[in-house]
Amino acid sequence: MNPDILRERQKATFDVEKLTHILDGAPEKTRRRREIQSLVLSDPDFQHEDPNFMSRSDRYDLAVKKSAQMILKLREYGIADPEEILCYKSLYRGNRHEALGLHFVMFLPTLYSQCDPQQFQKWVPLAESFQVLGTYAQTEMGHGTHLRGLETTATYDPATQEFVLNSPTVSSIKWWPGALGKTSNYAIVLAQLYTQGNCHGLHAFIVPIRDMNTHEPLPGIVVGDIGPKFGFHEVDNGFLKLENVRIPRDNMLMKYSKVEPDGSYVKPPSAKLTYSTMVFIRSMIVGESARALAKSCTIAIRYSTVRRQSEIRPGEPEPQILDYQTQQYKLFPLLAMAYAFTFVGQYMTKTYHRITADINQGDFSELPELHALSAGLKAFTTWAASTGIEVCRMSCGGHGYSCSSALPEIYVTFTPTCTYEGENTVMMLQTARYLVKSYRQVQAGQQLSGSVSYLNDAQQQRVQPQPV
Amino acid sequence: SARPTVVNINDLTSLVEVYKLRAAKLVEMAAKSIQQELQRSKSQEDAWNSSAIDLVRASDAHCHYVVVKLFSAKLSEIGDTAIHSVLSTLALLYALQGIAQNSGDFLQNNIVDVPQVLQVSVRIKELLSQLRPNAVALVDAFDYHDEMLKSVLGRYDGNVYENLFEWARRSPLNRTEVHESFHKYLKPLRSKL
Repeated sequence: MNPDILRERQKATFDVEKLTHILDGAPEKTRRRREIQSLVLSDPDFQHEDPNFMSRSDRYDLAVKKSAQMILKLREYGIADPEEILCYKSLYRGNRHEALGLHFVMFLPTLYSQCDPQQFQKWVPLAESFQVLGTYAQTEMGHGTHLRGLETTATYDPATQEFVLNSPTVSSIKWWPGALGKTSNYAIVLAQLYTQGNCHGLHAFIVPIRDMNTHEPLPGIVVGDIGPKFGFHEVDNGFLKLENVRIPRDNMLMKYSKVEPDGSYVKPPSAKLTYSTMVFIRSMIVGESARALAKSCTIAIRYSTVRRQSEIRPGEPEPQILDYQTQQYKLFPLLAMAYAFTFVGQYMTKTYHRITADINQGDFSELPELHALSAGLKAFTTWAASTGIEVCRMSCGGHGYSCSSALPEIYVTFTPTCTYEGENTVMMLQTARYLVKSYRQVQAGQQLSGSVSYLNDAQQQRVQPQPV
Repeated sequence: SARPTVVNINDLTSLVEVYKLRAAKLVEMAAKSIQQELQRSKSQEDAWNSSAIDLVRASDAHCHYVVVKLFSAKLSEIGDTAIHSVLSTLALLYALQGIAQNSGDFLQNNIVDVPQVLQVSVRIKELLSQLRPNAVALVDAFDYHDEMLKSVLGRYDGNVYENLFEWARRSPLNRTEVHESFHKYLKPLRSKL
């Protein structure tokens, strides 16, 4: 043990283990997390060459191999609790993304939440047994966050009771979805629904894209990898061009909205329901902001105690970098932010589960509030964390630029959160829409609830700065 | 008029109020901006677009308030006095840093005054010193195993330099002492010059 860092640990004024329990949520969760961690660490399959020394193709190959291994191991160990699965995966993949990530965080949750009972019976067993490997194809080359602008069409043909899916323009080609390029054989495609000559907006369709046996692209499907990115080396972000692909009527997810055999359309109870999967993801991203920032602070602060440089008082030995006020000013507010976001992440997870339970009881009243809050906090925390990771990296000097520090990998893996699952500025404007609407309700004399209730009492309140 | 709120920059509960007022003020400013644009006979959509900067700032302030409020609420759940103390210091630092970095919002809405902003800077330095002894323990509490962190700089044992050298030696470029490019390009180059 480096003597400097050993001395640091002897200075602590609190019980670190107890604080770990608070961060995990309970002592039992800490114990269980470490138990899962030891499963991963003691697993010879987990040992492999450092991906930093691999080509992109080899990194993708390793990622698919690890994803396949994880599926078998989770069954072998009997780990079924969603949070424990998440814990196992985050331990297994380290700072990198999982090749089959979208199957778990988007494809399956969408089947669970948007399939009607018959569709549930048909598709969920196929997806849970990985016969069907799915992704979620929403974003297009020319359209992302602005969902209403998506151009892919699904036109209902009552003569054959099929939908015809088409990419009418180059800009409508599905672009970016993870695991779309080479991995998945199915995709949930978001498309503008046309039936009986009317457009009914965005709906979700299950589309086969590769043969279940040969994995070759199916007729009318042009699919592939979009090429190297700033990071995400393990993920085959792909493109998907649909050339008048026909799918059966019951491939449209119809838990909420329906198209009858004759083509007549039944509206969903809430337009925001398609968003429920995105709200789930955004709530999870808040926790991801906390984790990425916590890792970066861990690296930068530990390194700043072993790195000695220059002098503060002439003649004295080189001081630890962390004794410089400027280094503390860079890192400690970020450490505080990592704790703040951890607690916000815990709150968002709890709130998401609570409101989802209400929705399943048919109570949609808090969905607008959760939609607005998750959009705003996703933007707020990812912008701040992305900037913070870069500050941590630079505060490690030149070695922060080396892949051995892990900070470049943490940064390039995390920073896409600022533009995916809703580009941050658009997210902030979505939250603003809810805030202005709430403000106007206060003006009209209404009493608000939830995270905007302060708008009521702020009307009356004035502030008098108190001399300190 | 309602009783004015007294701001105490050393008290987290008071700071939550300060963030609440900032958020409320910025929401009000954004809503009024839209109103003014509408009075210039702009359409609702154009009025919205012409107020977008204010709208984003209002949302940012709203989220900032939610984060500070949740941090403060979390503290009330913590019984261990030593942990409560160090987390309170972190929470205070987070809140004061936000005021320092967005002091314009708080000043222009008369939520804090100039002497208080100066006091905030002084207080932040004090908090940095207070946190210094616990810095490593606070990151140790995140409990990231070396195998997960995958960082030579962030190793739990702090033995950075030896391991940095070992890591570099494993780089594929070092598999041979002389890389093939020497024989393919540099040596022929010499013979041609």
